[in-house]
Amino acid sequence: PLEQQIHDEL
Amino acid sequence: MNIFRLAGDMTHLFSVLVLLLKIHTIKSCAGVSLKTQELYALVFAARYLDIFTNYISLYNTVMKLIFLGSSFSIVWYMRYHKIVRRSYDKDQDTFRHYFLILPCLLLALLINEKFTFKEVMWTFSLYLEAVAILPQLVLLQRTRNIDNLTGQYVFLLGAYRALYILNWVYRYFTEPHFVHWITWVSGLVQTLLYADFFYYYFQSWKNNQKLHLPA
Repeated sequence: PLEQQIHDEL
Repeated sequence: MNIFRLAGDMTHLFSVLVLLLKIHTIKSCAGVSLKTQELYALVFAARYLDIFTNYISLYNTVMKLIFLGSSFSIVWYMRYHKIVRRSYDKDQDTFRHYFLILPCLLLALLINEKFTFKEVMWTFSLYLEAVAILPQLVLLQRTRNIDNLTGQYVFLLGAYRALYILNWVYRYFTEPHFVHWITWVSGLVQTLLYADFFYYYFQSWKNNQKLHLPA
């Protein structure tokens, strides 16, 4: 999902 | 995951390893800013609040644990290790890092994607990471003889940020709806802070001289 997209980075 | 992101993460990992190598084997933290290291520990603590609740991949979880563990152990070494702490340039490392924390927190409360505790803390970590290198850069400027490991540490950190920007460009063109202004602007600010350092780093490398930043 969109919200996860950026939170998958460190 | 694209090649820029992986390369960025690896340079970040190497930067931490270089610093740990210096501290652990040479038992010295000369030229390393404790202020910056404390800010990084705070950055990771605030950002990885979701470490056990938001599973993305084994890679992500392991990397988060490494960054959390290494940042806190570096702070511990510099503050409490009998030998290491003696080499800390306390009188030179005078940046008021507390003055960075409050504005970043306020900014995160005002500008965020969603007003929830985790999201505000995550945004706070982005803003704080952007400026966390400042005490280190100031200390470098004051250090007459920057040793190779410290120079490489800062160079690797800067390279990590530059690679993350390439990663965002790549993701923007390959993934739908990949628009994240907060991350991009703070990431760009962070990378620009290294511009001056990069210039002198390459100059010293080209001329085969020791790295020295003019005051």
